Amino acid sequence: HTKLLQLLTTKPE
Amino acid sequence: THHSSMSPEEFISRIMEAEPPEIYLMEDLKKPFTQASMMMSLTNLADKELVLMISWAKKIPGFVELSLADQIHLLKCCWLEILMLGLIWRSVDHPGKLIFSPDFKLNREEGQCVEGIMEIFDMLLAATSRFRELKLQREEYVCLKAMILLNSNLCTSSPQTAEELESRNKLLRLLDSVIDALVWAISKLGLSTQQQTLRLGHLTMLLSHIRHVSNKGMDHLSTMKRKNVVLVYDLLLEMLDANMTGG
Repeated sequence: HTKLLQLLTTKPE
Repeated sequence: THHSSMSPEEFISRIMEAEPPEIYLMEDLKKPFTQASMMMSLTNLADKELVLMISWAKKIPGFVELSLADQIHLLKCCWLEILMLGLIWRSVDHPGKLIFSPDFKLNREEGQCVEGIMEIFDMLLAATSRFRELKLQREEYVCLKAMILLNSNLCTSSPQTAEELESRNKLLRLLDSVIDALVWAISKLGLSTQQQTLRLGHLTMLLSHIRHVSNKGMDHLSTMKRKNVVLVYDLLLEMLDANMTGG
């Protein structure tokens, strides 16, 4: 997993 | 509420709320800068800002409804333009200076220590003066930033599958909402109809200048990386590589 993909797919806080 | 049923006013207030917080470099800057120290500060700040940029994009109404492939592609295409427009906005009231962050401000002349960066600083300062002349408003600024994001790969990819086509149509409708929002923001300024049309033209034409500076900046950063002036890592590396491998 790339960092961009990871940031895009994590739910907002 | 879906963005298609939002009023332009509502849409703007949503993208105003999406604005990332002010970010600090939080480093002890040793002056005078060396080529390596300035590049390191610039890339460290960019890397921090990129993380916030992803959260910002996700808060733009409709963005997360696009296909994940489109979300990734859009961000990879436009990240430096978005960073540059933010820099321009922060610098608009400080002629001759580039306000990278509240604790990292550079004069034009300080660009001399990094080979090839003065040319980019000058283009950024020129764009900043132009926005200063136009008295860019915050509402207009947030619309322009969303336009950069959504417009960034419209002419570099063509949808093949049904899913891609669906995402492309969503993207086009979303761009309509942003354009409507910008038109609404301009209409609040008390200008004649003709002056409003001219302002819309002038503001959007500045985006092509920002794209140009961003391309210059991307080449510059990849040269600095290739010459080992600066170590590019993490998210910034991923975003830079996307622009250098034709992806």
